[in-house]
Amino acid sequence: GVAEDLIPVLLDGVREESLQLVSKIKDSCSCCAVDVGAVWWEAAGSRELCVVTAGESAVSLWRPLAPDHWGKVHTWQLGEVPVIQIIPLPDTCNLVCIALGDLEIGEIRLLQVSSENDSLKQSLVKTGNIKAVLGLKDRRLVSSSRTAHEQQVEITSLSETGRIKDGWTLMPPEETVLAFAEVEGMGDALVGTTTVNSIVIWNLKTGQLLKKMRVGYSYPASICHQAYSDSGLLFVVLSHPHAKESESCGNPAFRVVAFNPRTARSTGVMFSSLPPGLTGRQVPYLEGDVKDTSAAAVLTSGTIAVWDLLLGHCTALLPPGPAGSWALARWATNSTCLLAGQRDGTVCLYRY
Amino acid sequence: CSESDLGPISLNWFEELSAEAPP
Repeated sequence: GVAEDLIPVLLDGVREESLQLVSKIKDSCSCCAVDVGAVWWEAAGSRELCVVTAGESAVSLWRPLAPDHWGKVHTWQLGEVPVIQIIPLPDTCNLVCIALGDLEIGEIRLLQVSSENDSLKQSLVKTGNIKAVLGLKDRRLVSSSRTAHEQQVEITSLSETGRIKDGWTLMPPEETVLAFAEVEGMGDALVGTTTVNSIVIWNLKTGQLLKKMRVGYSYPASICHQAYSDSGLLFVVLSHPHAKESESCGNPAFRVVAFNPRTARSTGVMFSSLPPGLTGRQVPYLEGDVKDTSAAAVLTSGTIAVWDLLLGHCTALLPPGPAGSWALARWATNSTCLLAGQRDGTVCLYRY
Repeated sequence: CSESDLGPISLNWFEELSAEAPP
């Protein structure tokens, strides 16, 4: 009965009012868009929130020129290895971090503009068989990579100018780490999810692996997006890209799970399910992004869905437009701005 | 959820686990 109460109720009015189209970016290059993101960029003494678009072979920076008008100011041309994703780096300025590779990430690069002569720069941060990467606060990157015999979980610390300042390793679990999340309000804590559906907790400063906890078998292949600690419990936002519909709680795209790190016991706090009418095997979600208490994801139908994770409600739906299906959904630096992208390079900015 | 579901809760879990875990 409790689970049934958590199944979202969607109202037509909510769908229309929650997302307002603010502006649109249309890249004239016909390359296939692979990712979109937002980055703070300072030029001529003023700091602006800019948009980064990534195609397989080029990454472009767009700055706001006028209301509803964006100008492409820089384009970095990449080599033969395709760009896979943009890696957001919180609290940084004038730095774009990207991952390149074929099926998996093979290298991580930083893209910059030289302050001396305005030339475009690229620098290699890491190479390897990289399974997961996340940009952390204080210009740090965490990544998990596999060699033939072992897994390495590594922190790379960057200077303000994008140089590698320091690096150290975290104790790896036996199984491969698939995703990382910082623990909000706990500077030295990091969590990860693994291939066997466990949550691991590290002490970032000492590199210690503090705890490994089972997520449970009900929802395999969980991906962690965000975590915060409160009242002695660790709350983790998990997504289930391949979730199957269950009678007890619908088809949860996201779950908030409370873990007691002392006992490794856990309980589900909130389910954020696919909207009614969109449930069923044919519409698991493709990929999602979580910021603050909001989650956005592209469904295989080409619709973007937005949820309030604390309410467990789907609060907005963006159906595919006449120009085509949505392929990308990313929050800008906070959850008041949603970047919605199509494969042809069109990016729409929505106020949420 | 109640404490009985999750076992005894400690507000200092991070410091305690850091002190107990192998370096």
